[in-house]
Amino acid sequence: MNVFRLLGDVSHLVAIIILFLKIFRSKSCAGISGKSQVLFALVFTTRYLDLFTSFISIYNTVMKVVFLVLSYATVYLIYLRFRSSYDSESDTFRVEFLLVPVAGLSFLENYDFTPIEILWTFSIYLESVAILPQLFMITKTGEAESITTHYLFFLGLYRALYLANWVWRYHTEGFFDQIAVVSGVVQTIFYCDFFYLYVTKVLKGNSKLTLP
Amino acid sequence: DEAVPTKDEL
Repeated sequence: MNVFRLLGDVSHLVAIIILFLKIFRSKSCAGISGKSQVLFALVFTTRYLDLFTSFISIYNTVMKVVFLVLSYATVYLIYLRFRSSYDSESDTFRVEFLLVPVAGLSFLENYDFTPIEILWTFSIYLESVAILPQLFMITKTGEAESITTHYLFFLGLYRALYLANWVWRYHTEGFFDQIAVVSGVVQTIFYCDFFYLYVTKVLKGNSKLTLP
Repeated sequence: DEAVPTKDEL
C-alpha cells in the first residue's frame, strides 16, 4: 500500500458517500444518471467476486463490502425509493454501446481465459466508460448541481491517484498491470474536460455548473 | 497467457 493508492481509495469512498448522501438527504436524484450507477454496481460485482475466495487484508475486504453495499444502495434509491425524481428523459445514453464492446474486448484482451479473470477484465474496461452516461446527461441538461460536480471531481481524482500509485509501484516493486493502467488512463482522460470546468467554474463559487 | 499481475487493489 502506498499513499497514492490510499488517497485514491479515500477519494473513491468520498465520492460514493457524497452521491449517496446527496440523494438520501435531498430525497431526490435529479441530475443523476441511474445508468452510470447501475454500471458502477456491475463493475464492483464483477470485480469483487473473489471477496470470499481470496483474502488480501481486512482493509481490502471491508472496502470491497462498503463499495458494493453503497453502490447497490444508490441504485436502489434512484430506481425504487426516489424514482419519481429520476430524470429518465435526460438519462438516455445507450449503455449497450458500452457493454457490448467492453464484453467483447474482455474476451479478446485478458491475462487468462478463465471466468473469474474475464469478469475482472470486464470490470476494468467497464469502469473506464461507466461515467459516460452521467457526463452525457450533464451535457444534455447543460447543468449540474455543485454537489454532483464534487462527486465527479473525487471520482475522477481517484483513478488519477491510482495512475500515480502504478508509477510508484512500477519503480518500487516492478509491479505493472497493463490492462488496469491503459484503462485507467482512458478513464481519467474522460474527466479532463470536466476537471477544467470544475476548476474554472465551480471552485470560483458558482452555485452550480452551467455548461457554455 | 502471460503471468497474471497480483490483484491486491480495489
